[in-house]
This record gives sequence, structure tokens and C-alpha cells, in this order.
Amino acid sequence: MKRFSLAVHGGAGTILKANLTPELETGYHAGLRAALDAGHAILAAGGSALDAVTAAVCALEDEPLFNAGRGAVFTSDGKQEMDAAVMDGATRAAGAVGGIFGPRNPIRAARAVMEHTDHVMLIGPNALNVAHAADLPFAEPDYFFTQARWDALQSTLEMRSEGCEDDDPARRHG
Amino acid sequence: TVGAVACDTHGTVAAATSTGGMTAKLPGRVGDTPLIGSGTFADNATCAVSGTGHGEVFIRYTAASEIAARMRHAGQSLEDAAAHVVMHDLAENDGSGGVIAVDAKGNITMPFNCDGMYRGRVTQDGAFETFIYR
Repeated sequence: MKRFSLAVHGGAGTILKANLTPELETGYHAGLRAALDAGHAILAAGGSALDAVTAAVCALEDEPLFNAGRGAVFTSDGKQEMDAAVMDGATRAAGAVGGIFGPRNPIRAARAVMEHTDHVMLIGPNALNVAHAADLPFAEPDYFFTQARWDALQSTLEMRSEGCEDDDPARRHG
Repeated sequence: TVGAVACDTHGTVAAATSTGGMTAKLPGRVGDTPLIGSGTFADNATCAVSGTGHGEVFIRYTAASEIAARMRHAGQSLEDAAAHVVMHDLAENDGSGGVIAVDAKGNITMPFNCDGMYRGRVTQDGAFETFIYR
């Protein structure tokens, strides 16, 4: 038997270092820990790496502080579009979704593509159809909305309207 | 962008990544996250990788599978392969960001070339660690 391990990352959209308050920092650490707890519980019980990464990412998608699922950033049109992928190293099975909105956990939609279709990536209505067919939970727009992400969109659009160039690479991160 | 990589007690690795993309992105823009080999990759023979950062550069340099390729073809360690891709291939081509990666022995590496990367790790001994900056 080999030793298990797990790592997570949790990006937060356009968060600049100067704006990181102690409260936010505490929240990010707690969110990361919750994701580690979710995955660790599965691995410690002898579960699979695939289940562990799915559970860990679900925990991050459920936490509004992070830019995925609930709390996803907005496009320039004020909409949210989510992408996700999962891959199993034992078989190279993989599933991915692009530009979807509705499933509470996009990573589960990606896994449904992997497990219930012959394809690797689906976008648009058929990606959502696969998620529905897998009985995945969906949510209304209010669930995914966060004021911080909306404010970040307005700030970015205002900067663009003023013709300001922003070279901060943090703005190119998800 | 959020993600996870794991190695289980059977030596199988897996990767998962999920994102809302960039703030105020062009509608329809898709970054590296759902592109297998760019932002997400897993192969027991090498490693599992999940990336976060400037997606277009991760795509151009197929960042995740490049790490695996360095291990497979050049015999590099997980740490060396991931460091090269993040600190050279990406960093020298306007690709800020980082990756988390694990191999089938359970080794973890989490290199990044920007100010910080919100990240965490835990191993079988139960040592939980979370980090924001270096």
C-alpha cells in the first residue's frame, strides 16, 4: 500500500495583495482547509484519488470566496460562465465542460461527461443535458452571485472605459 | 480557478480543476482549465497537475502535460519538471501563475511565479498546511 497525498489551490479572481484583509486571509485559509478535509477524509478511508479531487474541488466551488462555482467572476456582459475538467491517471479517462452555467458544482458536470459519455469535452446545452441526466443539482443565478465579484467587474469595466491599461498579471488570473 | 491533485493508497493519481475564468473576460473565452494537457492532466506513469494563472499561455505551452513529458522523456523529478515549466516556459513568456502537482509516490510540488498562490497540502501523516504567499 502506498502513501496518499493531496494538494489544492484556490484562486479568488482579481484579488490584489493590497486588498487582502486579515479577515479575508483567515477565510481563504479556512476554505483551503475545508477542501483538504473533504479530500483527506476520502483518501484516509481508502477511497480513490478521483473521488478525493472531486470532493476537494466541490468544497472550493461551494465557498463564495473562490472563483469557481458559487462566487465565479462575471464576464464583460455581466454573466457567469464556468469551465471544469477532471482526469484519472490510472486510465487517462477525462471529462470537461466549457462555458456552462447552472450546475452547482461544474466539476461534477465534467465528471458526468467522463463517466456517462464517449466524449472528453462538452459545451453548451448538451453539457447541461448530461448534468441533468446525471441528476446533478442545479441552482438559480442568485446562488452564484457575489457582491465582491460584481464590484470587481464594475471596477474593471470602469477602468477600461477610461482607457486605462492594467498590466497587473493578477487580473489575468482565474 | 480552483483545483486539486491527489495520489491514493493504490498509487493512482487524479486531477480536477474548475474556474469562472477572468474578471470581465470576453464571453465565450475558455482558458486552460478544461483543456486536458494545459490546465489539467493526470497519468499514473508521471503525475497529476492542476494549473492556475494566465490561461492563454498555459494553453500555448501545454503546461500540465509538459511537466509529465519532462518526467517521462527526460527522467526529471516531479519537482524539477514542474519548476522548469512554471519558472521558465511560463514565466519567460508572460505566463504568470502556478501549478500543484503530485506523482504516484505521493510527492507534492506547488511552484508559482507570481506574488502568491492560495494553496494547501496534506499527506498521510495528517499534516495539514495552507499558504497564501511564499
